[in-house]
Amino acid sequence: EKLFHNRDHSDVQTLNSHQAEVITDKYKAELFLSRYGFMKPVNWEEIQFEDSHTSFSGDFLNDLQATIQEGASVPHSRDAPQDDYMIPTESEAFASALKEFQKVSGLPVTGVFDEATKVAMNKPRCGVPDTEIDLNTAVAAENSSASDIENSPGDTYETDSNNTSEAVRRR
Amino acid sequence: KRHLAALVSKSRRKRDLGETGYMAFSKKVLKWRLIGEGYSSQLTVEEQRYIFRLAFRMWSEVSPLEFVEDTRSPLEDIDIRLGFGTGRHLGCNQRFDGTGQEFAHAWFLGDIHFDDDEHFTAPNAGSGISLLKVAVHEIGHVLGLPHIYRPGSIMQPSYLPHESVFEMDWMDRKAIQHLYGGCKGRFNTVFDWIRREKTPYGEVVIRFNTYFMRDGWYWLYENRNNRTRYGDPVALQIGWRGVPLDGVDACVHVWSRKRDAVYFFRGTQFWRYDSENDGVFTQDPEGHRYPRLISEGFPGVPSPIDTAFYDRRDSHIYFFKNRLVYAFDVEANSLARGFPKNIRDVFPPVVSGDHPDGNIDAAYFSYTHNAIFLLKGARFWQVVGSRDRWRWLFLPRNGLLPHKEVDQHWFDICNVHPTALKL
Repeated sequence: EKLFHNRDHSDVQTLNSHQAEVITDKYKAELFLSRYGFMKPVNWEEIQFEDSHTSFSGDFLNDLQATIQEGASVPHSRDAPQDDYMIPTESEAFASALKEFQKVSGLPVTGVFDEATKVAMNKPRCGVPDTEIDLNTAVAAENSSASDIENSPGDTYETDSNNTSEAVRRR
Repeated sequence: KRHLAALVSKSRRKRDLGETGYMAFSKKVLKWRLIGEGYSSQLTVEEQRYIFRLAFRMWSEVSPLEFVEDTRSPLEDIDIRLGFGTGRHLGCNQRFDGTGQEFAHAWFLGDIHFDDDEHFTAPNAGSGISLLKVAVHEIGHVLGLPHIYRPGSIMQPSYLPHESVFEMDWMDRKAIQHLYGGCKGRFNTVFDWIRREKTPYGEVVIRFNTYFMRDGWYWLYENRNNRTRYGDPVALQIGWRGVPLDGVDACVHVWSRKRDAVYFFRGTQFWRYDSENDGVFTQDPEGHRYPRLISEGFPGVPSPIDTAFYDRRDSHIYFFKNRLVYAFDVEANSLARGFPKNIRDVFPPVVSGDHPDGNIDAAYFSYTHNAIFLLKGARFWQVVGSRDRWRWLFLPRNGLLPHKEVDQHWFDICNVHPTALKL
């Protein structure tokens, strides 16, 4: 702590109690990979909407109902995994998912949960899975590889060599 | 319960998650709102709304979509709802994880949630996570774009802190246009504005920029970058003081050894523009006050005109009105002999039947392409140049080559919603 602070304590960094769980081991890495669509989670429930009318399987309603109540009161629990299912570690599926993640993230493709991969997994990122998941369907797309666009070097265009246009400054 | 109602009311089907995404909206004007129960605790509400307005504007500048903030309609009528929360939030079934890692997510139905445990900052605010970048990314998802693992793409999943310029590159633009189409529309006029400038070393250099004008707006077009200037369109009065606020019919730059004059035409009147001081002249050297009547300044030329351009090859201004062309000899200050003529006689089609046939929107001599273009609607016809005729002798003088699409030659000239013109 600094000896002297601003009069209004604006320089005091309040320790934010809500810190994201750091991904440090294979289990959490698997959660990350399945959550973002790099590997198929084994036993998430599959909930489908039907085209003509909207019907739900019973579990969905219960889960959602629980969600609504929970949101109101249950404090953020840190230690136990949020839901009571376990994801079995299939080393092959895990390794190939790791390779996929490493490849699209521009990391050395080792298939091993190494330091560089750990750092990449802990970076701030968007919460939308890399293979887009239907709103409440928990099953990632069949093709576990990220179905993102990996751009092959498309056409290039002239880079602007003249002075930066004033719009950039203005924006 | 509101969220469940929204879920139930909309029938859903599993979407084809093609690599390029899907067209999430079929209409072109979309309403958005920062929801009341989802304000961030880190930025003022005004800052949050400003940043979101800018984020939506950035998408509007590169796509045919327009976005308007709506704070009054029922929530069900709002297409895109944004809000901040932490942990379990806003009835969402994907809880946030606290500071670090997941900073936001977006849902099919148009809900965007930001993790308020993250240290979101306003643009140019140094450390922290730029709310603008995250908002642009998540809006991209709501519009139907997936993650794109390409250096420079706005749709990369991981946050990229250090970038000098945060703008959409060519590929991101084509990605959204692949879903929603390109930006098409008529222009009032297109011209290159040439002016003298002094370099820091005192040298006088000639510079030009290309401008597209539509009604009361304009874009500066950066030819070498195949795009408009970041941040355009802008209102006419911002860059062209004294020019009619709601648009012009034509702009002509008479530039020769003896003359250097820029004229704006609107209706029956015209103005001369002072390039040195960047504003219209109040009067001409003889004391006539601007605006002047076209019939006085350009005897024999009818008004209002459709458009006009100056041809340096013969020092004539070519005025267009309906199917007729009026070539005006600047030196003689009168119509050239034999004019007016039918547009097909002056600009014959190279391929019969492929001709604008009058009522053109803009006639544009481009210094970049060293060619004349006639624009009408979403199409343009390039005029055969001397170089073309050396190579293909059969080409008629001033013939019009087969038409092409404007948005395939000058890219991403897009409207924004009028409410988004000024942030």
